[in-house]
Amino acid sequence: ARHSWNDTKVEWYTIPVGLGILVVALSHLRKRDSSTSATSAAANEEKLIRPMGAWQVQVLSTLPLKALSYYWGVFNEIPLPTFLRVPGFKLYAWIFGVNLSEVGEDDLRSYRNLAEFFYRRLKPGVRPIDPRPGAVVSPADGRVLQFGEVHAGGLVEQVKGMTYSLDALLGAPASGTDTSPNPAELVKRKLEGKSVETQARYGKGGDADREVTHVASDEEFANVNGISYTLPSLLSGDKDAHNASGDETPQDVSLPQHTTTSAVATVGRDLARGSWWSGSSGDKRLYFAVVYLAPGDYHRFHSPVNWVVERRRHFAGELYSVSPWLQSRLPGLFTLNERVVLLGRWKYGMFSMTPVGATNVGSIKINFDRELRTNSLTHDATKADSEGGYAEAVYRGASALLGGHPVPKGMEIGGFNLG
Amino acid sequence: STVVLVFEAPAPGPDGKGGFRFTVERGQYIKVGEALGVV
Repeated sequence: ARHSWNDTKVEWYTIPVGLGILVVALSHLRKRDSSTSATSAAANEEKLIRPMGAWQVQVLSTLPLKALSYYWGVFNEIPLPTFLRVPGFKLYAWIFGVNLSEVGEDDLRSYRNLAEFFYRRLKPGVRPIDPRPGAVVSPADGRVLQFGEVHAGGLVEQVKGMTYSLDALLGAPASGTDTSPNPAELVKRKLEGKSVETQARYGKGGDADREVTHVASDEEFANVNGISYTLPSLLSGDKDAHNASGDETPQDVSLPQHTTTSAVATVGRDLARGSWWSGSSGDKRLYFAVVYLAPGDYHRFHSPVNWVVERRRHFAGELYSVSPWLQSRLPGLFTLNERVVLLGRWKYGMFSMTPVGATNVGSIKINFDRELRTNSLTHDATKADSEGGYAEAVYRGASALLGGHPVPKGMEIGGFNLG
Repeated sequence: STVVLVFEAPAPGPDGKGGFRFTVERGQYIKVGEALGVV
């Protein structure tokens, strides 16, 4: 090879100028054709949500985020050796600014791994709930990234002017023919001594639901979910609603979750007081608020108001990071990520709360929804797609009177788990 | 992780009084139970 390389004579020829111009012209024509065909294809093609934006986003969207998140969770569930737990969690607390004095367990060794420490509870009394009846309180510890009014046409501003549509976030509005009885009417009919029929729909939305119709007996009204309260108390809202054992459950978020004995009464009182299901009198607006939880924050979320959760929609999307940096660069981020939409009503009308997952916290738990599975590698796409991209569960069976799950303000609803 | 709230609430009256109003600032750190806004 060396011999032939050294001895072969190199001869140089000049390229005819015409040929050079022809090659440049041809490449220019080809480029122009490809750009015109791309624009025409894009014009008539349905605009797909494709994560565009900064180059870092493009890199992100090539990663197997769900698999990364899933195995991140598996890794964090490996029990730590006891001697490592205290220094390990103190290091984590120092890096991410965790206030260890609020952590539920004084002995950090009781948390077997980071996943348990991440999903810790807080000490009783460290998160008092704003008592004002019209207050919407924060569902979680974190930073208020965005808030405001939903623009006409259902556009919600994400961060820095990026907007996304409400329908994309929550799914299409629930079917208008909602047959749920107007509970305020039910209560009033009961007071007039009329019989009341209530339907309870069991099962998940979209499945063959069993409609169960029965006449609500006096006992049922007086003893829904273990409550023994008188109907006038439900309407007047005075404090004689109590649970079977007679004690008033304190409003304290540190409780694992409010004992449901006071839940229905608390929400029921609100229900009967406001012009509940027909919405409040006068003009109403649609508002939104976005709270971002950093890695060191307490990761359980609580109810912002007294409301009834009627249905849940699980969108098994991607798991991009939801850091403020990415939120300001990836349009429609919240409509791309895995999320669990809780839809229901409060005394002024519609109310929804949507925990949105992220790469390191792919698993979302809802305490009263054992069937929910998020961040699963084997996602049941067919079912979700058949229902507009989400799997829906209806909670009407939870409380026939209220037509859903009653969650008083401050009650723990669920939380984000690692992985 | 992030929690997004979307809800209906009474609009402020013609005089700008009443109705729902936010009581937080953008970027503010908030804890469970503290008011985001009030009717």
